[in-house]
Amino acid sequence: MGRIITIANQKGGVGKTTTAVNVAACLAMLGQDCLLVDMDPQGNSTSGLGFDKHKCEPNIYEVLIGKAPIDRAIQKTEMEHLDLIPSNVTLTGAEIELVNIEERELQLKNVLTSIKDNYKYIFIDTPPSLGLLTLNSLVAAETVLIPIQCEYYALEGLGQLLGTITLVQGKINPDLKVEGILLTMFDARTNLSQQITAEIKKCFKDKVYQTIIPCNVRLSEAPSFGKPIILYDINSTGAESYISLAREIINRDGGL
Amino acid sequence: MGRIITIANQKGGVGKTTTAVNVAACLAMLGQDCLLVDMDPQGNSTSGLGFDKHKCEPNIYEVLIGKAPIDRAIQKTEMEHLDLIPSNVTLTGAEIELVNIEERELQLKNVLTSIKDNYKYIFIDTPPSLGLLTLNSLVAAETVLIPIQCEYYALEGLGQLLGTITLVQGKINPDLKVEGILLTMFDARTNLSQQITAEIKKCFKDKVYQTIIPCNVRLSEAPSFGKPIILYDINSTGAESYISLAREIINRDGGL
Ligand SMILES: Nc1ncnc2c1ncn2[C@@H]1O[C@H](COP(=O)(O)OP(=O)(O)OP(=O)(O)O)[C@@H](O)[C@H]1O
Ligand SMILES: Nc1ncnc2c1ncn2[C@@H]1O[C@H](COP(=O)(O)OP(=O)(O)OP(=O)(O)O)[C@@H](O)[C@H]1O
Ligand SMILES: [Mg+2]
Ligand SMILES: [Mg+2]
Repeated sequence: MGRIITIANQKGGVGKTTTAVNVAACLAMLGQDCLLVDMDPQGNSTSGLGFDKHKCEPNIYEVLIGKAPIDRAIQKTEMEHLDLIPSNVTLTGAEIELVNIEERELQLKNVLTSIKDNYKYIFIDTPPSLGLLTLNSLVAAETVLIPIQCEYYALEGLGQLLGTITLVQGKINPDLKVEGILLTMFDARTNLSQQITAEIKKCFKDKVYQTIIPCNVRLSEAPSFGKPIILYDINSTGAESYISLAREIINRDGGL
Repeated sequence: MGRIITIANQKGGVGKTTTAVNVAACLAMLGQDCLLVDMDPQGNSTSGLGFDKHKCEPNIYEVLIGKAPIDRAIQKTEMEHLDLIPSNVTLTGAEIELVNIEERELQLKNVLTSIKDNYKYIFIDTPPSLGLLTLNSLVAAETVLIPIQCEYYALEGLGQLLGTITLVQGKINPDLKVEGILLTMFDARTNLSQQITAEIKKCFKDKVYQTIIPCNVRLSEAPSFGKPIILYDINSTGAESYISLAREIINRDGGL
């Protein structure tokens, strides 16, 4: 049942959280049961779905260190088929506390086992680093969705990320595959966007999603209202593009 | 002599590297001797100044773990008054190797002591996290320059960053002050930019630089040519805004 998809890229600000929140919400709107796990101590996925991250008890941190069972950390969102496991800055503590535990990379994978079959899709939002929290997320996942901004520094970082994924495949999670590369914040008016897009498509061919997420200010307004784009402005190009991405993911899985 | 200014914000993609490269280059153009220390394993400041990060030996990693003296890691850039200490992905190793050292937060401060007086300004670019590399940079610094995007998630993270700065002031670096808050990627066409800017100015008053960095595609094109904006396109609004920021920093220090 449940497909676990980690959304990762150590380059900062490429649209990991925006993609995690909106692709999960769009799949939920299409009737798929989804869970979003916020593994970033910034807690942006948590506030992006309207939760107060300082008030959610227990959160993923307590679950990872064994202080709470995972089903008590699951929060129902305002969307019927979408649940969340929240996080906040306490999660930074896990990077230190997990370091001395045997099989520290397997903690997230182990806690997700008991609830995995309750959902069709489980998305994991990660911080902009390749530390223990992202490592846990790559080990727990079956596939990795890589958002990438159409910018030079983002392209430069892709090699480092793919290198880390290969390491994880070699040592701890041989079944890990790249689900897809998603071009985000595409601005059709600039040469830079066109050049970077052409380069990525040349390198990664059909691994790149057909759907390209355009630069759309409605996407950056929505989090301040704690809503995914489809509840904030269903007619925006941002909403259209994430709905199209959700359909593309479902079609790759063989349709509804 | 040398003022050490760390550029930090754990939120990803807010313009830390773009600010580090360009404010250092503008001050160098105005005749100030500057050093840029790249403390981010992504090595974006290093490639943003035209260096191949995989070929720079030694880099800041070898200096931090005591394998090379700092003066051998200093690279001359194509600008007369601007030097760089490069980094690359090996720097991730420092987070692990430094953990078990006594006074692990003081390593960068200690290595900078011997060269501090050779420069008027030393800027430190940091990764998007509050881990050991950023901690080292906050302890080494006299002031912190905080770039912040005019976006909701960036505003949300500011509290966490100021909390960490207070912790560092309390325990290890009592003299650390906030140099200033710099608004970046400002898009005058959107309400969001106007709202976030108004909120930040209300909270932080004269700590906020007068200079606001606009969204300017030339700033994101420049790194692919390995040049700061003033060498890539001196007539762009991006170049004008960073020159104005450099003048503002000099004026706050009492003029040339
Ligand atoms: N397609 C888009 N159009 C306009 N703004 C966007 C788009 N995608 C994301 N944003 C905005 O850009 C900023 C960065 O996006 P986001 O926070 O999702 O990236 P991230 O990779 O999760 O960042 P971090 O590395 O800090 O976790 C946010 O303020 C977000 O609202
Ligand atoms: N004022 C601006 N106008 C347009 N693009 C910008 C501007 N400032 C930065 N950029 C671009 O936005 C992206 C993010 O900027 P940058 O990499 O400097 O942020 P950062 O905070 O250093 O990111 P990280 O958290 O990954 O270290 C880069 O691709 C950069 O070229
Ligand atoms: Mg995020
Ligand atoms: Mg950077």
